[in-house]
Amino acid sequence: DKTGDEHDEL
Amino acid sequence: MNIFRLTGDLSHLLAILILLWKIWKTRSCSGISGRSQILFATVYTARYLDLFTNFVSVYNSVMKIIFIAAAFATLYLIYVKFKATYDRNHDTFRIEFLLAPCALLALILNHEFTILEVLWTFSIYLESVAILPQLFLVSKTGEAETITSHYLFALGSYRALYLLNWIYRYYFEGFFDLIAIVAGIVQTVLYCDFFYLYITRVIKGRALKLPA
Repeated sequence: DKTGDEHDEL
Repeated sequence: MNIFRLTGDLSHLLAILILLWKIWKTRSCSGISGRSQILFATVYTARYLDLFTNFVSVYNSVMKIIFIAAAFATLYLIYVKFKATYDRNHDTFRIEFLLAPCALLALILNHEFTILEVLWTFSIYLESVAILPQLFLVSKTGEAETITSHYLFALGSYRALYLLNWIYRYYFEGFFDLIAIVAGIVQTVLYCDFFYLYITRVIKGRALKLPA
């Protein structure tokens, strides 16, 4: 599951 | 980083710069929806708050700062510097009808119920529909300047290229973000009609006029 720290895109 | 992601980012950057350049060069923001630009400024502000909490790369941070700065510079040009040229009579799309559902959806459908994550989700949903006031303005006036068409094409291409990026990342990295993918598909689909007109008219050197 993703968290806010994992958004590596723009 | 893959070629689709990079060209997507560059296409996005190009779109933003074309818009700023067009307004500055012609000293006019006629044909540009200030309301769409308000939504884009909201999108970048909500999404890039992680500049303060999370470092990905210098490239990532610099691009985020450019996007936020350019969005607010665009708003300044439209609503302050060249406001006499702003097409407010045609720019009448009710943005609360986009903002409220996106906010509600972000509260319900998100990866994690934290402030930053809900804001990120809100920005993804809002970005997918943020161009609607601009498309509405073009449909109301029935035409768009060629430079505005180039802007819209670059802006629409960016998310389409991101779709290829997500397919690539799914196969080679196992990366999968359903929220971004579904919103990205919606965003790209909204441009399809415009893409068709752009390819059949603008590339052949004709002005973008909507069929009567």
